[in-house]
Amino acid sequence: APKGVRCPACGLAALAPTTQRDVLITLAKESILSKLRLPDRPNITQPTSRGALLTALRRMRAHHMDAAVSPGMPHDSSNPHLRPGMGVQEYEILSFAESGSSTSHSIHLHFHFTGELAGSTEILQATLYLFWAVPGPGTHPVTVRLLKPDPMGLNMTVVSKTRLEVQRAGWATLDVGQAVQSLFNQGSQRLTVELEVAGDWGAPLLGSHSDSHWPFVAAQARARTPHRVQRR
Amino acid sequence: GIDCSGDSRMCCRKEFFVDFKEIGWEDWIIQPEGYHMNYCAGLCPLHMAGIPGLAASFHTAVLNLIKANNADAAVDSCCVPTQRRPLSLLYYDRDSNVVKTDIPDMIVDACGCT
Repeated sequence: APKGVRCPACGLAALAPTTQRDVLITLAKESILSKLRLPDRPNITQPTSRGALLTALRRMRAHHMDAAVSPGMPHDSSNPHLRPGMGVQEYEILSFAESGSSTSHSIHLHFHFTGELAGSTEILQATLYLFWAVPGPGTHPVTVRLLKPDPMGLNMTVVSKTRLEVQRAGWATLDVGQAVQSLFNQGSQRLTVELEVAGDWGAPLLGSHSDSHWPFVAAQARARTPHRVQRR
Repeated sequence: GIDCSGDSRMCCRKEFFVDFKEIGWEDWIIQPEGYHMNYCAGLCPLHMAGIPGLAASFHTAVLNLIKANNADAAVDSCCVPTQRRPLSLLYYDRDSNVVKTDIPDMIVDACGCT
């Protein structure tokens, strides 16, 4: 309401412009944080390098295009899970690997998923992207194990084990949807990937964290809708 | 819907842009640069109640006259959003994961009287 006149809707006196601005900014912050299920704004300790972020977004786009055109691959429209939910909030999550322990023929990578998302979303799809650096010709067998901490968080249990035959350098993808979903269901927040190569092959991956060939998991998730009982 | 201008007192949409850099959020929100937190404000005298814009027909005009002549018989109506769209965000979460999501109904595009 103009200055001095009472607001017709709530009867309060008009606010001074600066006060009104502060109130609106506070409202905007609260509204965004609550819709993102964040208790407060996150403090970013290790922002992803722009190169890694752009490469990951490009790889995801290319992977979706391949999935859409290759015969037999479930298109997004055919997979009931992936059809856009009517008004349900959906998320695309990019989780970049954190280096774990490594030996001359194995390396551990950790992927963390935040508690807020883990507790309130269902995973529709999750893909692990790895960039292989292959020294020399021939086929190199690699065993990929997905590990998750047991409910006590003391030991690691193997969720799945896959054997890959790497023939050339480049990106490879692995579906980790079930492993990430079982993590979320257990309320755990860390997925560990163990890559083991036969013999002394050296580090099976390219690059350090700053490089744009760093491994990542791309997940699609949807907010869980409260269970509605239909009464007839 | 009508955008508020100058000292208009009737129900209209007020623009309000929150610049993420100004509030120190540009480090964790990658895109966009701000949020159009528009809102609805203004009077909804009875004869404007229930119509999205101007009188659309003879029936509406007659109905308005009846309402206006019985103005003391009922309360005003409310100025509310009649059209909204999602806010698309690309941001870092607490584990420095990059998350993209569309928050539904966050941006008001038009206002009207209930």
